[in-house]
Amino acid sequence: MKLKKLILAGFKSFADRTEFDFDDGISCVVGPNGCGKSNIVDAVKWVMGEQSAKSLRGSEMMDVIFSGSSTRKPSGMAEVTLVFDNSSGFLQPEIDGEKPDGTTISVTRRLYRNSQSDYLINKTPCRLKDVREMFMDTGLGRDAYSMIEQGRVSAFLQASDDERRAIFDEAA
Amino acid sequence: MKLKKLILAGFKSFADRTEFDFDDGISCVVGPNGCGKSNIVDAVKWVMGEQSAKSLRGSEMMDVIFSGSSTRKPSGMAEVTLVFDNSSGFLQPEIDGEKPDGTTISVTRRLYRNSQSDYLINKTPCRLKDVREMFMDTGLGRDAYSMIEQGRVSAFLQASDDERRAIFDEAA
Amino acid sequence: SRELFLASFEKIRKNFQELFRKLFGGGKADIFLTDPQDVLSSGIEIYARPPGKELRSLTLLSGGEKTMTALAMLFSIFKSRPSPFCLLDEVDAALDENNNERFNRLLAEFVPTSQFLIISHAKRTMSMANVLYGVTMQEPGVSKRISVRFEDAGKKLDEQLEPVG
Amino acid sequence: SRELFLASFEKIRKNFQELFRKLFGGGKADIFLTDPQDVLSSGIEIYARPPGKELRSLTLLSGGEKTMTALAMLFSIFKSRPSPFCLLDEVDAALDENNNERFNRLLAEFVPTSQFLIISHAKRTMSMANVLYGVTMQEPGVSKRISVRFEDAGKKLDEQLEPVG
Ligand SMILES: Nc1ncnc2c1ncn2[C@@H]1O[C@H](COP(=O)(O)OP(=O)(O)OP(=O)(O)O)[C@@H](O)[C@H]1O
Ligand SMILES: Nc1ncnc2c1ncn2[C@@H]1O[C@H](COP(=O)(O)OP(=O)(O)OP(=O)(O)O)[C@@H](O)[C@H]1O
Ligand SMILES: [Mg+2]
Ligand SMILES: [Mg+2]
Repeated sequence: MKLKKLILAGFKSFADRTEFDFDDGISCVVGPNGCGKSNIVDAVKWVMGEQSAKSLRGSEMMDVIFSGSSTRKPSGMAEVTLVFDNSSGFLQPEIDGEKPDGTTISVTRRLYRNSQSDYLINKTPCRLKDVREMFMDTGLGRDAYSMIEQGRVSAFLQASDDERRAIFDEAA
Repeated sequence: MKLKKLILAGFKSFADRTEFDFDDGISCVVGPNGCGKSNIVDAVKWVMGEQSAKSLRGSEMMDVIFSGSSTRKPSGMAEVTLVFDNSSGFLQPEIDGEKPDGTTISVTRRLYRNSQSDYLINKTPCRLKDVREMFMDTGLGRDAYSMIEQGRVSAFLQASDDERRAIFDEAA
Repeated sequence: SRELFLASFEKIRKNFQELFRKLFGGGKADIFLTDPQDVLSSGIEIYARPPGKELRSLTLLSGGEKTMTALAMLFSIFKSRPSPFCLLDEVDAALDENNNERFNRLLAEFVPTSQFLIISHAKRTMSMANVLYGVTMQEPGVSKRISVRFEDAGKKLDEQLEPVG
Repeated sequence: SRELFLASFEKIRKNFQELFRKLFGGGKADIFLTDPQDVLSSGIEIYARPPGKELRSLTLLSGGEKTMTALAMLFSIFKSRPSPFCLLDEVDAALDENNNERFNRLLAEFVPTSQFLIISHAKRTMSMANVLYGVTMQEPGVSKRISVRFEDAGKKLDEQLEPVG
């Protein structure tokens, strides 16, 4: 499975639709303090099903919707899409027993100001449970050892026994 | 008051007696990872009366005594001395009602492997209480806003109301 | 599931012993189950001894040593069970030039099996990238993506990305 | 003691409003007593709005913005009640070049009244020093002090201080 594209619109400081294309190897994001780099990491965690506003550095989930600037009004919705090349069959999505066809898989999450939230796999509405199950046991889940947030690299050493244990279990 | 000298011997990774002279302005300490820079900050906190081993990154106070290397045996004692030019009379040390004379003030702390610990002001044995009282209300105390440890700069923003309050009280 | 966990644990342990030595250029590291009788809920203890030093508790390690030990652990788990992609947000902030280079060399070993999305201010790490994205707030408060060529990076990078005014 | 606290609080508040604007080149910041009726035990609330952005909770600030806000607060307290010396251990780790420079400029304003002991990997911050001390572990596990001249610092600094072998 390969990550092909990440699309943000109205998510945190990304007011306008913004696309990042990924190739093999390393993609590096650079820029001055406060320009929005760590918001990209939050977007990936969010679209994969993150439920805690605190772990996205906010106090409520509404904090992920673009809330305006000196020149812009707040957005009405936040939307993030991840697109994968799944020709290897690594991901096995299922919505109500149906398997979407094709080798490309996209996962979308939306949140509206009225608190309504949508999940979609290949543009087909689904539930959080479907998204979660698709990523289960891939190392990309929520206890992921594969996403290290800013300032948290040494936290793994200082983690409690249980947290450490959760990460080892995920890898087994 | 001016800081003139810091002397470490057997304190953490400083096995041998090491002196740092201070002038006006900025003294900068540089060096590769793990060479002993933050141990210098720990030494200053310790000689000024720090009682918590955890805030010196250890699990017990014995952890401040040089505990050996591939070429050296452990030390039997850790000793740190701070020397001040007190011609301004800023510090008002008192040991059993006596005021030491002279314009230079030195504060020394020792810890032996047998857990015995000494405090001295101008080479005269005193108690922790005397050292603490001398630094009280100078902004150099334990709640000091004037000592920021590695990785703790933003902690001040995230501190609980009570901790924040303690720092504001110290400054008042 | 007990066998499964033990097999994975042993693999991670072997990787950790090897990758720690690689990152530190020596020394010794290991992981243990705090309660081997009860494999399925035992805690995990980490030991790390940088080269030339005695074994001490993890809390006495320096900022940079802690980062390097954590990276050795991360890549050890990664090696035992590679995940398709990995996100690292300024993991190199505490590292000096030397350790930054050792980290980059280790990272390069994992590029064939996984994609990496890396955020960093370190020029050396930026130079590892196949693709470099700049993010800027030319319009205050609004993030936009701009393309950056590496040879422009470094000093010019800050100029290209600085908010106007 | 109520008057004393209020007077000091107001001084710090005025400093914070000024120094935040100086460090960020604009924006607005403030501090409030959460319970003004009970001055002697009230908590303290901090507001910070970088230039061009809306006011949001402190937790949504970026790593670099949090550091700059914390430094503005630190120096505000320092300004209201200078302490003879100040120790800063790698406070500039999360800052980009631009913010590192603003921090250094602010630091320079306090040099006449206090002595500073600063630990930093940033070349720009090192260049501010009147005295530069190198610490090395040429003998593994044992820290020694060596003198370093700034013009040798930078690339050569790492060479001078690198443990042998
Ligand atoms: N819902 C939102 N709407 C608009 N802006 C937001 C929203 N949530 C967060 N932000 C803004 O995003 C900025 C933080 O971005 P981010 O943490 O990604 O910066 P960064 O590029 O990682 O910086 P650093 O290099 O300092 O870590 C903050 O200034 C914050 O105000
Ligand atoms: N009692 C002790 N005896 C000998 N060495 C010790 C003792 N306590 C700590 N150390 C060693 O000191 C080293 C840490 O030093 P310190 O934290 O000062 O490094 P640093 O120069 O600040 O590095 P960094 O740039 O990574 O922050 C560790 O390797 C640790 O093993
Ligand atoms: Mg960030
Ligand atoms: Mg340090």
